[in-house]
Amino acid sequence: EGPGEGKDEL
Amino acid sequence: MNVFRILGDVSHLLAMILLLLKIWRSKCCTGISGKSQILFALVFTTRYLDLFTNFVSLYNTVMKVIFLLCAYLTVYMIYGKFRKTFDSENDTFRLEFLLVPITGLSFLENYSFTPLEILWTFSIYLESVAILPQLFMISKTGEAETITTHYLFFLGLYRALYLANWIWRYHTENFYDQIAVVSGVVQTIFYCDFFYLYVTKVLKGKKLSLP
Repeated sequence: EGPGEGKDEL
Repeated sequence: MNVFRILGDVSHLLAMILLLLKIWRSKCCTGISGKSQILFALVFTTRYLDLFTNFVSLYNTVMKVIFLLCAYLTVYMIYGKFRKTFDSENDTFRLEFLLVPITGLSFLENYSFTPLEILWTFSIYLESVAILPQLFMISKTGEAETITTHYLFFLGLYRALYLANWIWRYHTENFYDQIAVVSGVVQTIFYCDFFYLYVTKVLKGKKLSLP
């Protein structure tokens, strides 16, 4: 799980 | 998106709404730790900074806004509107004991040394311990209102469902977010003794009072 753009969870 | 994550987000939203309704209807926030609510508002603030820079989906954006509104409204009700009913003498957990080590850890252990990433990491670590002032307050007063235990149950359940979501995502899309998973396990462990009391007492219609 990389930085920024991978963050799709609340 | 999978069923565990949806149920987790719904459980999280339900917990926040239960708390807001409890304070709003009873016009009283006795037994609620204002410090935990401040930490939750800080968690959402540092985690959702990408609200304006990184559109994931309508669901993601709407839920982030709702979570932020609920968190700040709850803090406002505790320290603003119903501050006369806030028992600050029982809400004595030292926040610096949480904030200092977690700030240090988020600088040491993160995916990339950028402001947004460090703030996200800080929010993940902080969320795992944000409930401690509330649990500490309950252990100090020795009891909790039933509605407060329902709030805590759904709040603890949400991250437990997220653990199931991460197991699911690991097997279906080879997704693995070590920082979130480790923090999520720690966070859920903190609720275990509460879950035990909730199931053995509250679900049997008794009031939650600690021995």
